[in-house]
Amino acid sequence: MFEARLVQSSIFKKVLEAIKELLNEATFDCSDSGIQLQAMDSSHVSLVSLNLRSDGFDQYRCDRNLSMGINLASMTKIMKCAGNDDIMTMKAQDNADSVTFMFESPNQEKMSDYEMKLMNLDQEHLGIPETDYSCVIKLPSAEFARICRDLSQFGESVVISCTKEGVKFSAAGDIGSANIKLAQTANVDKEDEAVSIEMQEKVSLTFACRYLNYFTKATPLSPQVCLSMSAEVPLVVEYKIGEIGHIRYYLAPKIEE
Amino acid sequence: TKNQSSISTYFEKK
Repeated sequence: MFEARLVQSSIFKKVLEAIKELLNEATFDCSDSGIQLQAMDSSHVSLVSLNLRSDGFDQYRCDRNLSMGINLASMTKIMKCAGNDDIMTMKAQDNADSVTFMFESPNQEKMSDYEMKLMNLDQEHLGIPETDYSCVIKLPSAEFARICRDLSQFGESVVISCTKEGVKFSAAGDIGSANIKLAQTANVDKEDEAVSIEMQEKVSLTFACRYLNYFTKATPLSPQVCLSMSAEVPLVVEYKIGEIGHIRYYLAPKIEE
Repeated sequence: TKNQSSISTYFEKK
């Protein structure tokens, strides 16, 4: 039996928003430690890795490991039926072919349940090694979203260059070129607004704007985003999900032929 | 020109 209760169903709504444009369907792997999802987008350029820890849920029970293949468009339809303040419970029997979502209004005067059929998905898991990155940049997530949106007007690619002084985002195309530089913030009164850079070695890598823009759909999950880069390996874009977990996106760099 | 490679080339299949 699997049962997970989350007082703030809005967290789950935001998680879904953060993955549904990149993925059509995905397997939610439920175990004693929590809910995990790992999936590549359909063109296999990027990888999404979601981790929701069991201790972050208000109630959590998972007697046997369960892999739930879910069509994300169907799940979006169901999550639209939940109010932002509703309490959400996901429930499935062992070896079930469906999952039930229950929504309770805060005053518990309205209760609804929706049953969704599960899918059998072929899934391949990739082993992601722990890596020490040359540059780790933390910045406000809204700022990162704004930069990706602005630069995608200029070209298909963004060059992210990180030095000790700061981080530079550049794009060039038919209409001209654009550069946005962010310096490390000197005085941090508000942690959420800070830009911080930990650099071992300077790095400059090129990435597809389109995918960066997909990743920024996770902006409502966290006020800060963390970018980790090393030469010739995928970029990691990480958003913390409150006290419950994180979502990480991995994007292969564009490389010279 | 720069080309986009697949993410699966960077990680090993489990």
